[in-house]
Amino acid sequence: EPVKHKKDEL
Amino acid sequence: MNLFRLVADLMHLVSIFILLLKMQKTRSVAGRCSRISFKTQALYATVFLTRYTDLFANFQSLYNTTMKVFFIASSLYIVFLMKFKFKATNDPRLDTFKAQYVVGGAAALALIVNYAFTVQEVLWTFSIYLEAVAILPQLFMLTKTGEAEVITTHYLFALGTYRGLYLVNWIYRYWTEYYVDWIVWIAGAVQTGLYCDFFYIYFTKVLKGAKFELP
Repeated sequence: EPVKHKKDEL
Repeated sequence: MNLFRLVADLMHLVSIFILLLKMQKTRSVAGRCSRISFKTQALYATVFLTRYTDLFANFQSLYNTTMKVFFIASSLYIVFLMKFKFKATNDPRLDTFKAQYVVGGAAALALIVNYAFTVQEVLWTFSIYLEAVAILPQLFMLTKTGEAEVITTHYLFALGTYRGLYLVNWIYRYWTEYYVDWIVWIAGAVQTGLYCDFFYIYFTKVLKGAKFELP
């Protein structure tokens, strides 16, 4: 199952 | 965090320092053939302000928060410098890209294509789409003047490298942690694509000591 976007990038 | 993303972020920092250095050194943003687009810088400030609305709510790491604060602060500082301190040397007649269209386009697309229809999520998506095209006024200005000062090309090179390394980072993350983020990926690919022409001239001319001049 793909990980939902985590917004841990800048 | 992987090495590609770390170096990418550092290149992003480098690009900002190059810009600040250039502005402080020449005491202007419009030395001959070295123009910096106010519109592009204003768009970047908008990008950071709309993306990091989760600054206090979503804590990832000290690194992440520090970088977010730095990007917001430095982009606002640059806009301030261009608008007030070096206003006289900023020539709006060369900065003619119609920025309102890309802002409108990014806003419309963010309302239609997003992960969730909430204020914060739409603002975040808007910032992703807007960042993809924020460099256009700067590239347009470059095309118009036909040449650029070396330090301006270094600024663009650092920015382009930062974007290119993010692409590598996404491929790496997909294989190592099955990380998927289509909105960011497509916008990022478009953004990196915009640098192709520039990179070509940078490698074939600037790195060989020639002036950046469009054919």
